[in-house]
Amino acid sequence: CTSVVAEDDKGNLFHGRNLDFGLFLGWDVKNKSWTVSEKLKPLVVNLDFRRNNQTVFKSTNFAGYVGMLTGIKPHVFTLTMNERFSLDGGYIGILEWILGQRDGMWMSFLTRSVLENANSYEEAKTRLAQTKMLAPAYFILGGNSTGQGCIITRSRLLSLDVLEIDLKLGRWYVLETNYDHWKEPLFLDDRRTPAMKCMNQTTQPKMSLKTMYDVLSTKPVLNKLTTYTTLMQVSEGSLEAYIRDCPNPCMPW
Amino acid sequence: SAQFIPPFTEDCRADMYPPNGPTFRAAVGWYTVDLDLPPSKRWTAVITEKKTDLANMIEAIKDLANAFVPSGRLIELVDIALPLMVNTLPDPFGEEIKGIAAASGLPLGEVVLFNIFYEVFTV
Repeated sequence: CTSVVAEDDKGNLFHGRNLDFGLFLGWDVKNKSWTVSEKLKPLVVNLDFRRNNQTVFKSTNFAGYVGMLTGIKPHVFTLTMNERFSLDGGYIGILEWILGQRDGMWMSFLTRSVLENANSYEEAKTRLAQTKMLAPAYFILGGNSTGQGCIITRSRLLSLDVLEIDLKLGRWYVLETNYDHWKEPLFLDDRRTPAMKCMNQTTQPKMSLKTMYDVLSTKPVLNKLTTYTTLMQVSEGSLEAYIRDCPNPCMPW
Repeated sequence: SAQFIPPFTEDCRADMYPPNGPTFRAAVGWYTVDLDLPPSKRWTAVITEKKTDLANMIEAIKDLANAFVPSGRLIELVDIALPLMVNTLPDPFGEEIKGIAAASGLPLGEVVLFNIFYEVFTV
């Protein structure tokens, strides 16, 4: 996965993501593609969650999956999550759950309840950072005011780090793949460097949904695992999504 | 230009938007989920239209599971144990998952597996 929250020089916030999934879940030799990733693509849907005939939040989802991986609360915040690998992983949380220790939250149920119930960027950030979880994760959160963009690096119990946009430091975007931002990514899977190169080449004045889509379309940020790209603009309350393909040559991950 | 050895990095793309060309397969359609409905009814419209694709995806995962455990015991475990787990899931998720299983006709355990796959995948 790759998620970005960026602020242009007029203070507009854009949030984009590639949802990559299906690694090692069966390689289709003939079509040079991952089996489960290809089976997920027809399931990609955009959802308008409504209460009292009003939109509460919108999401890009896989039909049948009740949790949230990508969503926007129009004019309030935007949220995506990326997978985080850790030895202290979800299987420990599941074991605890089976043994009756049920004070943790399933990852995508947490994001769903935040999108449904949080009413501000700060409230969403607090809940994502402080709620005990069954599995580690990265939460990438965008708000509706200048500087409101962050990456929350979560272990199952703790919030290890919150990296925020800081225009004074020249950090006009935050970008997350699947590795802690204070460490080098796995050398076999460095999507961060090419993604940041393209963001820096775009420059802050030219940031838009269009140029963000360009960044997310550049290999290996786009790879064989990429099922969809979603672009969100909180001030417009807009969410749009596109199912992707990666023509050869293309990285398997 | 692109390098033809992994990781196949290429020059930063431009003018990809509006989405077009070989990296764009399709736009994504819209559905409404009415939160005023009972949880078990919220996903019926989506699932009615997508149940064949959902069944195909779950079949692919079952094929994979059977490749690892040919005896089929793993699938049996999913179909027997995970329905018991659905009642431990917080509201409204357990009820929504039951509604999806009913609307799709798929075994409840396999729909539960799909919904907790993030935690399971770490295994």
